[in-house]
Amino acid sequence: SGKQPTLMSFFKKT
Amino acid sequence: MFEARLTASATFKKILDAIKDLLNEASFDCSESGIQLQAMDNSHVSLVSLMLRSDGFDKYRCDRNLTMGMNLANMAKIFKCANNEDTVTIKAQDDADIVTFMFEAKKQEKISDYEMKLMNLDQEHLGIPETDFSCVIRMPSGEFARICKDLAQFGESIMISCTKEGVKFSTGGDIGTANVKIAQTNNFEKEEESVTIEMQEPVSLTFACQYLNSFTKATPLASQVQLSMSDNVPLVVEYQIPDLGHLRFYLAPKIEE
Repeated sequence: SGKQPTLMSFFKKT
Repeated sequence: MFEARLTASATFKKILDAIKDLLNEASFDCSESGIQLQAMDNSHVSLVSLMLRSDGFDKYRCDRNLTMGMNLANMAKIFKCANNEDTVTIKAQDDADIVTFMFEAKKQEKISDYEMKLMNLDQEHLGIPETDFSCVIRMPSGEFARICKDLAQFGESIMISCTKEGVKFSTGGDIGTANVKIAQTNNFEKEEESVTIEMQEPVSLTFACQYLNSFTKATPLASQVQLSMSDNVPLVVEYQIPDLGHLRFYLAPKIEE
């Protein structure tokens, strides 16, 4: 049920 | 020199219980302002963010910024050796490769110390922007835990839909479907039992049950949990640690295939 993206799709590495 | 003393070692036990399923190891960043931790789980789908303010400790000293990489399972073993009522003191020298945990019973009749080797962790930090969330839900943490546990029996994902009227948690699978609706309360007397919704616009997002259930391990830390949601933005599940700080979990929403 839906694809699970990682957090890196939303937040940038610092 | 770093030294932090907290009367209730139970709080640390609860924090470790809340994060040790998601993280094997983590870096504790110590500075004058307090102790911070930011780490993603192995699959990089969720993130743990812990803040313990220095003014929440009974004694706090941090001469130089210090990063302590710790194995959380080993740290949990050490805290198992403490009684809930014990005072805990965490100590490290500036360039140390070990950290010391000292537990003191209330009347000083028993004092124990445990040294643990620190680890050099190469952890990725993510920049998390400030977000004005479309929906902020505050509800009893026990109720949220109950719903996540109940719905996990029926599906792998939970859709959380928030409108002005209330919040709906839904799932579906081979057995059928399950829906739980929670209405906003007007219970001003018992704040810990209230449900409040601040909504700019309605939001509906889908999340993996497995992670939501992991987050609810933090339930003993706070009577209320705060869920913050916006379209196409990770969910924030926040537990306020009374007088000390907060534990936040971020979770990437699932997207349509």
